[in-house]
Amino acid sequence: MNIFRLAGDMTHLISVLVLLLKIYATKSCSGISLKTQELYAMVFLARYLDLFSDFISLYNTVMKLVFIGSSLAIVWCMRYHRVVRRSYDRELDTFRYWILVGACFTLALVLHEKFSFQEVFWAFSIYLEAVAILPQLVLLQRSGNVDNLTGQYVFFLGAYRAFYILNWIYRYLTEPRFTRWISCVSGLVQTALYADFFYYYFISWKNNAKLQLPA
Amino acid sequence: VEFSHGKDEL
Repeated sequence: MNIFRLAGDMTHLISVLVLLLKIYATKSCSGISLKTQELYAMVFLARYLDLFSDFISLYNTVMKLVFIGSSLAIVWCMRYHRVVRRSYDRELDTFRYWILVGACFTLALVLHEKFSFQEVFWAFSIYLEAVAILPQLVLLQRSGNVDNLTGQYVFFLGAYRAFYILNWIYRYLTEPRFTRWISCVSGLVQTALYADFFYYYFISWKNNAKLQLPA
Repeated sequence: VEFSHGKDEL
C-alpha cells in the first residue's frame, strides 16, 4: 500500500459517501444516472469475485464489501424506493449501455492476463469501469444545471482513478516485477473521459458559478 | 508476497 493508492481509495470512498448523502439528504436522485450506478455494480461484482476465496487484508475485504454494498443499495434505492425513484430522470437517462457491456466482455475474452474465469471477469471489470461514467456524463450534459453534490460526486469519482495512475507509476518504479498494463491503459482512458468535466468543474469553481456543461 | 492472481488492489 502506498500513499497514492490510499488517497485513491479514500477519494473513491468519499465519492460514494457524497452520493449516499445526496440521495439520503435530498431524498432525490435527480441528475444521477441509474445506468452508471448499475454499471458500477457490475464492475464491483465482476472484480471482487475473489472476495471470499482470497483474504488479502481486512482493509481490502472491508472496502470491497463497502463498494459492493453501496453500489447495490444505490441501484435498489433509485429503482424501488418509493420517494427517491420519483425523481429519477428516466427520460434523460437513455444510454444504451448493453453495447458497452458486450464490447467490454468481448475485449476481456481477447485481452486478459490469464484465460481463467476470474481473470476474464477481472479484465471485464477494468474495461467496464473505464466507460461506466459515460451515461452519467451524457445525463449531466442533457440535464443542464448540475447540483453541487452531484458535481462533487463525479469529481471525486474521476479523481480517484487519477490517484491510482500515480500509484501504478510509483509501483512500477519501486517494485521490480510490477506491470499492470490492463489497469494502467484502462485507467488512463477512464481519467481522460473526465477531462472535459474537470475543465468545466474547475471553471465553475474559479468563477464561483454553477457548474454548467455545454449541451 | 504475490497474491493468487496479483490483484491486491481494489
